[in-house]
Amino acid sequence: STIVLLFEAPVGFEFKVKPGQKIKVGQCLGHI
Amino acid sequence: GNALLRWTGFLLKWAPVGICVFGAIEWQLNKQNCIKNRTLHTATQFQSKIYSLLPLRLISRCWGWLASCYVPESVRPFIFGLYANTFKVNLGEALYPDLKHYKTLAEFFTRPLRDGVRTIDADAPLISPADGKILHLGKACRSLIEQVKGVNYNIADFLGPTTWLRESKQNSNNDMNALKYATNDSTILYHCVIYLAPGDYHRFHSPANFDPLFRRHFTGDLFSVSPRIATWLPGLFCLNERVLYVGEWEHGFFSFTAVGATNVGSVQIFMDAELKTNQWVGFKNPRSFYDLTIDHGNFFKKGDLIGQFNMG
Repeated sequence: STIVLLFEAPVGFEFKVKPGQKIKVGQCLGHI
Repeated sequence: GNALLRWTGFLLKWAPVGICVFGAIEWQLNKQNCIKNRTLHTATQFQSKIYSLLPLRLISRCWGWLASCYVPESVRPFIFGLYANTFKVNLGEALYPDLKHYKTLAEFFTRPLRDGVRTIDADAPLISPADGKILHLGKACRSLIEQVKGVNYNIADFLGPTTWLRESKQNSNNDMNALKYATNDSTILYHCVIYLAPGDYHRFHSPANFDPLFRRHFTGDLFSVSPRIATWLPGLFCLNERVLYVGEWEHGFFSFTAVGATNVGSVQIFMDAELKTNQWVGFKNPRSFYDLTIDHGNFFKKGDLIGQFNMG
């Protein structure tokens, strides 16, 4: 199963995770 | 005559060695090219067609039936323990670590976690909605989302027609204009794909504070969504059965999509009792979708439990 998020965010939005990284519920995905 | 004989002898002696050396070099070069191009190796249309002919929905529903069969208490530790060891389930985080508590494999699969084992980052505007692995992320450029490096799919194919904009009385001449409307000058669209492995916690939470306006359920296929298939099959997320919630968050457009797969084909949303996934589609168009406008007030708070993936 997979979850896909598609969202609008300011140009300065930066992901704090990388492809292949394991993550847990509640962990930060990105910052503006 | 002697020269001809000598030359023929030389050829007979060394030609097989030369052929072997040439073959070995070709084999090595071919192997290196395969390794280099592995990420770009995707299914052809013919291979996709053959894959889609497999009775995956039947397999999924049979698996779902089997997973929901009652398991006698005496064999639960053996069966669920085997599953936990195979897929590296962290039982220490489960609300009920005693394997005898779960009556079925499906119940074990959707086990809840103990309070406090997951911390919601209070400062982050966007958090992970699930335990899993990041498959891909990035910006969505020119109405395209990158599935894997070099393979894109269209946002309009993934989300379907943007009828929710009409629902919310906003401008909607066509899909492109609608997408432009969703993205103003200082913002762009981003995407993030999270894969949940069989041993992961299979409930999902709200990734942000967002107001869902619209739900769409695509009754698509039930291909596997393992990273290997996601790399191989172009447009996988536009083909599979999926449930998407479209709404708004503080920066504009926001969508959350739960994509089903062969083993985990059912999506359950706790606030949405009408949603029925992984049903027999019969002779209906497998790409059809069903829409539901959501009443205002069903606001998802960051970290709220939204639903779960069920086996089969």
